[in-house]
Amino acid sequence: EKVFHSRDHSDLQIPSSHQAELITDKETAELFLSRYGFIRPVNWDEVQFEETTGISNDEDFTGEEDFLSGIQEGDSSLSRAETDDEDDGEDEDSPNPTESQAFISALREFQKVSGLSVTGVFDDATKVAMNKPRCGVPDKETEMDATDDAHDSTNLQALLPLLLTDPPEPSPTTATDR
Amino acid sequence: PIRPPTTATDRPHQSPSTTATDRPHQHQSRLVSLLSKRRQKRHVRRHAWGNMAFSKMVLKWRLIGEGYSSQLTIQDQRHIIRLAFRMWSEVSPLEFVEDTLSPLEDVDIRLGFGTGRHLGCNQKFDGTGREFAHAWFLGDIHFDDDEHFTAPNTGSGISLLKVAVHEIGHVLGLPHIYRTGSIMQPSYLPQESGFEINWMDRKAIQHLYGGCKGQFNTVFDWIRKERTQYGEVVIRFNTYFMRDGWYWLYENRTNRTRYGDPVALQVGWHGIPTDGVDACVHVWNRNTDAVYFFKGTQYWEYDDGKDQVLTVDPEGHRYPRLISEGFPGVPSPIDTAFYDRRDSYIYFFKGTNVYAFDVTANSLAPGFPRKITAVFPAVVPGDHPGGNIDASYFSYTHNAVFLFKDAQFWRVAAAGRSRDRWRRPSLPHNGLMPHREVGEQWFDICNVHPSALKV
Repeated sequence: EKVFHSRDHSDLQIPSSHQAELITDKETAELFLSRYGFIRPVNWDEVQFEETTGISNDEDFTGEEDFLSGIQEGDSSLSRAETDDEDDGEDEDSPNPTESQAFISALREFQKVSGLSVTGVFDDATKVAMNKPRCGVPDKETEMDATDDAHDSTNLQALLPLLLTDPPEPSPTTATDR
Repeated sequence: PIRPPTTATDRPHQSPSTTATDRPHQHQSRLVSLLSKRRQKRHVRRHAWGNMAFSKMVLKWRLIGEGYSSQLTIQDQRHIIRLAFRMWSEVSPLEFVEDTLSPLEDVDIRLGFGTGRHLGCNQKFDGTGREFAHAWFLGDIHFDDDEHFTAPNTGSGISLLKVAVHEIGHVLGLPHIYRTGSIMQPSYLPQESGFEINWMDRKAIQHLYGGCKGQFNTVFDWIRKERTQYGEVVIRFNTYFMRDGWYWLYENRTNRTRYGDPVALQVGWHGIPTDGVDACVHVWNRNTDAVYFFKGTQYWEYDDGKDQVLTVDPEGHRYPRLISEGFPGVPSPIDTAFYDRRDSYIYFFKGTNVYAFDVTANSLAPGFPRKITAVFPAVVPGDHPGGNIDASYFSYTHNAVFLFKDAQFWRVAAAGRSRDRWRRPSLPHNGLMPHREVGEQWFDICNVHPSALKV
């Protein structure tokens, strides 16, 4: 049982082993951006497999997750399509030039949709936003998903204008009890 | 997760699930197979948010037995999740029913709590904080039981109701929406009291599944006289839509039904037939202030003070009374009726005829019955309900009479010095303006599954 003392369980004590790993640095931030679709995953159709790929042999093959993460780490040298980077003229706080462009533009995209100032820099405000409780469903359908089934992306495009426009007339909602 | 194949017929955009037993042995082909399977899984995971996920309107859900939370009673969990489904049902044509008996593969939406590696899911939970739940396009919703989920209005923590409404939104096909006030924002916002699905989220789900349509048995404004603390008499009214055995209060100022409606008739109206009425008429003039409910060949008078039907009328007749006795010359059952304060007539509709009943003379007005098309002629030739009117309604909000049939309505052109007549002086008396869809003027009046009707 999780230990608590007060009647409404508001002092519930969470064992540290059960704490989610926080986003603290660029590496964990990149994992966050990749997990929720801000960084496009590798487009496997563009990857050319030679006969012998020099991938580690069976003994190192410990399980699907590790196996694939092994590949994903190696693929940073692979070319990645640019995510659409609408630079809206914000003067940048000089993100580190050596960081990959994909990481910076993904960071800017996340900052933009989260209502943060779009700096392209992994700053404190971005760190706080990344550590907020959230849903596990990715935020962005990666381009590869969308193009695979044009029908879907068209529908989403059709949906977006509706989602982003205001209702035809102001509709004050009074929060009355149910 | 390896799930039994679900039939593709009732789910568009679904690919067959894969099984683990078909792994090859040769290293190279294993790589290709794993990647292709990975891509297939991703195809399954690769949702098409923004599309309707179900092609049927009644969906079964179940909180799976091995997925109960350890933090809330099972009863609380099921109550909160049932409420979450009801909230979507109140704003869309979808209906949800809890199914604890059918084989799991027949259940459309399966929910469960878990921690870390859970319920055969290939996306691990991360412990307390950050990710609190996720949803899969095929209808699975998982909640991270390491989170401190709470029931509505009870202490700090993460509102299970808000999270459930969000994840159900995903399963129904909604993507994340970055808009203030939207329930589909990716990050959790502590629940302000009384959170509800706002206008834009309603339009988003209706964009996928269509608006709510249907016939109404009756629509009426309920007038009440109240006394303020200064002793003044104030007239208030509320608008009610009734269909079969349930009803909604409609809030004209906020363009929506009351949160939590529809509700079973007997919850709010005591003594009237529980399976629905044909009409409600409020006769209100200098001498009379009486509300009548009509059903079949009978009618009841409603006592506003006691909030129940009267058992006896002022002359000692027992209720329910026969329509033919109380309203001589009016046939029954009727289709609908409304009271017109301008001429103190009750207009009863039946088939293609209309019967104007003079309450003062207690008899049919001279020359009636007449054809509806004669009494309420079409302003645009051919654009007329003809007969079998579902409901007729004088609206104090719009100061106009409306005739409803199926999902459409016709507004009766106003008389005298009105805007209608100012614009088109040649309008026929009581002419019916061109029809419109009910959903264009009265928004989001949606059914819920009968099992969700509070009795």
